[in-house]
Amino acid sequence: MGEIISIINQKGGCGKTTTAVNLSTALALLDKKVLLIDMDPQGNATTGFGIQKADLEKTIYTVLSRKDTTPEAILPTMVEGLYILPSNIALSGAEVELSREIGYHSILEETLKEVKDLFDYILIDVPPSLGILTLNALVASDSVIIPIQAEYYSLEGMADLIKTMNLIEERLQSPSPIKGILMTLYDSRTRLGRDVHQEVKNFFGEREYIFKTTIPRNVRLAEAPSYGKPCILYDQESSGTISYMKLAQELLKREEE
Amino acid sequence: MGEIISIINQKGGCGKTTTAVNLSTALALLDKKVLLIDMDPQGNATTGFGIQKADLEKTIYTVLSRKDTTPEAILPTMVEGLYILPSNIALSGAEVELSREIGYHSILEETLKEVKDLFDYILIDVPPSLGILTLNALVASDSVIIPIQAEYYSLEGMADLIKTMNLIEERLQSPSPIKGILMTLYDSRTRLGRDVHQEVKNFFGEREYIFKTTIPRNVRLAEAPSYGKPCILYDQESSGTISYMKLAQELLKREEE
Ligand SMILES: Nc1ncnc2c1ncn2[C@@H]1O[C@H](COP(=O)(O)OP(=O)(O)OP(=O)(O)O)[C@@H](O)[C@H]1O
Ligand SMILES: Nc1ncnc2c1ncn2[C@@H]1O[C@H](COP(=O)(O)OP(=O)(O)OP(=O)(O)O)[C@@H](O)[C@H]1O
Ligand SMILES: [Mg+2]
Ligand SMILES: [Mg+2]
Repeated sequence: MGEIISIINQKGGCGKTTTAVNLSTALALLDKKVLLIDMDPQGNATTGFGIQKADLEKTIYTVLSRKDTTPEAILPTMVEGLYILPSNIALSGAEVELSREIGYHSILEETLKEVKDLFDYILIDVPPSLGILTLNALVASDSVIIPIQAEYYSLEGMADLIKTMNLIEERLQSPSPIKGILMTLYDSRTRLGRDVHQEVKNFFGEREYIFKTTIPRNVRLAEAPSYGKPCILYDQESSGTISYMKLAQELLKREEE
Repeated sequence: MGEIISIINQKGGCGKTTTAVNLSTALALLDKKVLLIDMDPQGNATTGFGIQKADLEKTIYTVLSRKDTTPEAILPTMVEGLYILPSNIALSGAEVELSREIGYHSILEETLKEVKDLFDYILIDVPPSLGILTLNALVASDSVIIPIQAEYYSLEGMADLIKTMNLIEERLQSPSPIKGILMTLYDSRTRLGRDVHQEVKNFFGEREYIFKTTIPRNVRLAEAPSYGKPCILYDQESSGTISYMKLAQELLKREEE
């Protein structure tokens, strides 16, 4: 029942967290039961919901090291139907500790088995790397969304990312089909933006789905975390809010097809 | 003689690579002999100089695993006096392999000993993480520059970054004083930009130097990598070029004081 979707791109700052926070919120506002998992020691998604992460005793880290269960660590958010499995800097210890375990790449998949059916969607926000935390997210996921900033360096990373995902599929028998490619921080008025958009279409061609919805640069999306809430609750009229609501609707519509 | 400076911030996309590429170029244009080391498996700094990284046989990875020496792997760039020690995806193997060695945190420091005196400045571009590659860069460095994007999430990461640097100083006796904090992607017309700038001043207060020069958002800086050259060579008149030249001059002026 619960579909597990990772928001993934090893390039820094291309809008993974902003997408994880606002897409999960939009899905919950469309009456889905959603769990957002913060797999980043930076804890930006956790902060995005106004949670004081330094004080947390139960986090994704204590769950992965089996001190707590997932249900014990989950917190409600101010959005009805949206829950979060929070993170903080303690998680940075995990990369070294977990790598010593046998089957270290499927620890998250194991822990999610007991909650998978309690939710319609489980979204996972990952760090800007292809390390063990991202590996766990990919192995646990049924599919991935790849946000691509409409600039050159973001496009550059695509070949490496796809290679890594193919390796994981091959060696760990854990395919993570691409649910969709999402153009973020996209200004269609700039030549650079349009060029990268075209390059993405050339690169993925007919093989992959590129969301019709694109996310524009909108300062409200950058301001919202300083108020501890998703942009959708911070400024309902903003282009940031409208595009993430449209994205959620496009995603749900495709499920029905 | 050669001062080794890391460009560091674990937050993704805050302008580390853009700063490494353009500051190293500016220093070389001001007649300094400069080496830029790309410590990121993403290889964005390498691409920023038009190098076809997939074909490279000698890289920072082959140097760290002691197959090649630093002088053997260094390449000239189109900027006179500026050399690069390039990177590509092979470096992502290093995080796991190096961690098995004794003294794995000082491998880069060792390799740089033989070239340190050949340059006035050695700049190191690091990945968005606090892992073993960043650790090597910090231990090897005489000082660091911290680029901070003028947005909330970038500010959030400061406490964790400073904590990590203090730990390295304490446990590895390897201090890396902050040469300067650099506001990047800074739009002083937005309230968010001004708020973050003020927060940075409050956070670092009198203790640390915040560069007077700030780097504005300028699309030329984002376009330049797709032409395989630093912005300074791509568009001499742009605000991106002007601010990085000013930054280099401010840095050199402080050395004289
Ligand atoms: N569409 C947008 N408009 C304006 N600002 C945005 C938008 N999307 C993201 N941002 C801002 O850009 C910065 C980077 O975004 P974000 O942190 O979501 O990226 P990320 O991929 O999660 O980064 P990291 O790689 O560090 O995890 C943040 O300051 C965020 O608030
Ligand atoms: N001042 C600026 N104006 C416009 N675009 C910029 C500026 N600085 C950086 N960029 C663009 O923003 C994106 C992120 O910058 P950059 O890659 O330099 O950050 P980074 O910190 O090195 O990222 P990562 O954490 O992935 O290594 C890139 O597409 C870059 O071209
Ligand atoms: Mg993030
Ligand atoms: Mg970079």
